[in-house]
Amino acid sequence: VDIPWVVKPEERMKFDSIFDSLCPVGGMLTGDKVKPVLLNSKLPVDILGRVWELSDLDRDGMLDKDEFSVAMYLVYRALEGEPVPMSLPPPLVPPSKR
Amino acid sequence: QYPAGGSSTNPFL
Repeated sequence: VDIPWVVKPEERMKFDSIFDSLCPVGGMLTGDKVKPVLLNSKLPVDILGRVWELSDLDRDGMLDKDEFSVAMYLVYRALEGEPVPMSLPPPLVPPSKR
Repeated sequence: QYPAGGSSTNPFL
């Protein structure tokens, strides 16, 4: 519980502004709104599929602001050459969902 | 290949 969320405040601000620009409904973004953004990263679709699996923590097919931050974090790390983990490490789980 | 839950919720599958 005391582990700080690995998504830094300045990154969250960036991800939040992207989130808001995608016109969330009820604070949620559906898969068809998030998909083109992730595809824009040019990462392989199987990698993006895993990013989605890890980000959609409640598996409702939509991402809230915290889940979206996780997705964007993983995409940015992948673009820097870091492998996308097979399961979400505890520091990456948003504090609101522990 | 992906964790349980099948994933009709995953837009990339």
